Amino acid sequence: TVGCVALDRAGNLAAGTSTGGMTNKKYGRVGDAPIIGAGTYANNATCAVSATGWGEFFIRVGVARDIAAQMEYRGTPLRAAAAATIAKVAQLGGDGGVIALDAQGDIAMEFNSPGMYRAFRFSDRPAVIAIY
Amino acid sequence: KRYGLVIHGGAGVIERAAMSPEREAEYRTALNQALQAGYAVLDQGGSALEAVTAAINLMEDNPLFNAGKGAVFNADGICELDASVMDGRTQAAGAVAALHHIKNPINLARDVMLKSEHVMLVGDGAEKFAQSLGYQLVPNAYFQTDWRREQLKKAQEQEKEKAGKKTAALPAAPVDYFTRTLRWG
Repeated sequence: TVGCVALDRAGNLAAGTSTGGMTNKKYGRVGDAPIIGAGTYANNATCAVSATGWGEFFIRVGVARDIAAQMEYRGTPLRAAAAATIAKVAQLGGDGGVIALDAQGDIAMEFNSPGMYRAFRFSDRPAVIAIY
Repeated sequence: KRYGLVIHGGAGVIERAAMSPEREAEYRTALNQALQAGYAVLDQGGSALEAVTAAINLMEDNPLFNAGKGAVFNADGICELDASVMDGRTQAAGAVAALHHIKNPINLARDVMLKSEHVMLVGDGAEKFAQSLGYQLVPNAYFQTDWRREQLKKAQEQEKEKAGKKTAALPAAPVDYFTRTLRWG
């Protein structure tokens, strides 16, 4: 799975996710990547999110929207919201991660599995590429 | 005002410790290319939506990632692709699933959002919609790589092995590195 969240000069957020899904999938199985609110979500008032991981769990938690909802209803900061949501995924037995970005340009890269590849670049800081 | 982007190339794929320096360099180069492509759009005043699709297009075209070319195989031995996109300004959204012949699924997800009255289209219907917009269908072989074919073979062998050993008394298999990499490629 690959994904991207972006913040433009006008202060607008967007999110996208694209995937081949799961090896040996059957019966038209679909994971979280194409499900708005699970694998992808964006709202200028809260954040943009793209997820990657064990899709069944990400759908059940409604991961991307869950992060935004914490910000919207409780004013939870982005990183804390992302961490709380990934903890819910872990509690159910799922793993994976998210990248998230808010309208101030704050980012979260929360994950609970090894091998997450991610990178970011902003107008006021150099590019960072990280592989765990 | 700050602008920029964050990308990911999947989780639970090859762990760094199990990766050769050459392979790690390939991944870093690919991530950097996608990052710079998206950033260039933003730097030139483009929209967040345009930046997202520009960055994802490069990863879809790169066989290192499980998206577009180089995607994992389904049980029928073909690649089956999904994508979605959302615009934070309008909360418009578009999604596609179970595609077999669309080179860049994220572009079609964007077009579902911008050029249809729907949010999600799947399978043959989504591909018919793509054709109505002038998309060229590509053969499924375009997405297929030997590395992913080998992963499918291993997954199916493992599945057969498990089926042979299955008894009601056995606990569920733990999630280990092997199953994780098979799941997500």
